[in-house]
Amino acid sequence: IPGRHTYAKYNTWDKIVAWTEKMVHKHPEMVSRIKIGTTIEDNPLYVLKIGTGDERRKAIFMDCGIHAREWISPAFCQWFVYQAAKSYGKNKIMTKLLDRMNFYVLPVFNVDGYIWTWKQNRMWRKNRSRNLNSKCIGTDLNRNFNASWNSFPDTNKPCGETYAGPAPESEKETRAVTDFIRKHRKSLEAYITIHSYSQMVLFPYGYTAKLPPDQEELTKVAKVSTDALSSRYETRYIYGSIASTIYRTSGSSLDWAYNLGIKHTFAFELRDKGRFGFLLPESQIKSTCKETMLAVKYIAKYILRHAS
Amino acid sequence: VPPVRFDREKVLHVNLQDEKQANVLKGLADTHELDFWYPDAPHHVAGNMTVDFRVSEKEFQSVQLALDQHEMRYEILIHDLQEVIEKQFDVKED
Repeated sequence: IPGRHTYAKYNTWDKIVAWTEKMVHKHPEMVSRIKIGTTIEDNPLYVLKIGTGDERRKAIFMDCGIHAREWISPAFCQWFVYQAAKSYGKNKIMTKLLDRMNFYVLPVFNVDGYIWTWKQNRMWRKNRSRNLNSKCIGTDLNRNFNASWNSFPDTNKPCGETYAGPAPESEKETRAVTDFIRKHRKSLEAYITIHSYSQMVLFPYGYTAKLPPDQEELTKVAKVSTDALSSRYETRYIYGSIASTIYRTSGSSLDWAYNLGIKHTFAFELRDKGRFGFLLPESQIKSTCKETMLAVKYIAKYILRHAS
Repeated sequence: VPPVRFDREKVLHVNLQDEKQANVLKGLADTHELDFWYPDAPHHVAGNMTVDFRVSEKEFQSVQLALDQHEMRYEILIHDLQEVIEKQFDVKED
């Protein structure tokens, strides 16, 4: 028995698994659980599908917890699923969204790493796969995608925190996600990935300073979503392409999803600006999730109105 | 294996003024075990950037000395990481 799940606190992996079952049981017409693969330590990778329609509808894929120590990220995915399911039939906008599109939510991408942060090392970032010819463990899953993979220095050292892995999509978690997204490519209109920290909304590219062809639209959506986010508690976010806003990176999920043809791709870097960093107190979970919800809902509304 | 503890480990917030200071910090990363929080790796460090990193209690003094010697502006964001890890659970079980 994993103990009680609560949205106001950080939850262990066991509690999150039990929570996914509870959500399906409580909202069978709205929520279903799809096992998209397993990790190297044989933990399941679950995606929750939220929505009333079949798989041909427009959809948004959102993942959380690609970096193990960014605990606020899985907390947001849980909050999102709860709020979406709870407000269906009560909130006009959410009802409209769920009547017309599906959300696929991966609450924890890096399951083994997340478990490791709870049991052994709160500061762990990568997954837990063994590396050939090295005593160091783990690959940075957000460098493991096939988007200019391993083209920058320091991503080829297994002991480094940003190790890209031995090959693109070498990791079971990456492969499970890319297979799922490729399979649902036709319906997917947006890809959102949730990180922490530094308060930003980012869009492609990371691997080049070149801006994507849709940069005007992406800039507009990112701007309005940060405006929506700050309307609740005046939390200031900045926005822009990864390369121009932070620094150039290779092998990110965001660039990969964009190059696959999902034209609305955004990465959120949630609270805070560095006061707590990866150790955002639980007392800030609710407010962080509430404001982020406004931004994600705006993106969903935009997709519904404008996407093909 | 007991869980890793972070007693008296620090998180520093450094305001880099130029490339020279960025190179000093990159050099420190070569000789010390620094865990980069932002940016997420030393090769991303550049002039006119703020950098957050974690350093052990043992290595803190020599890092601080190097920062002072090069007149680099910094702030200690977290004085005892273990304490902050415990304090993040600040909501009581309902």
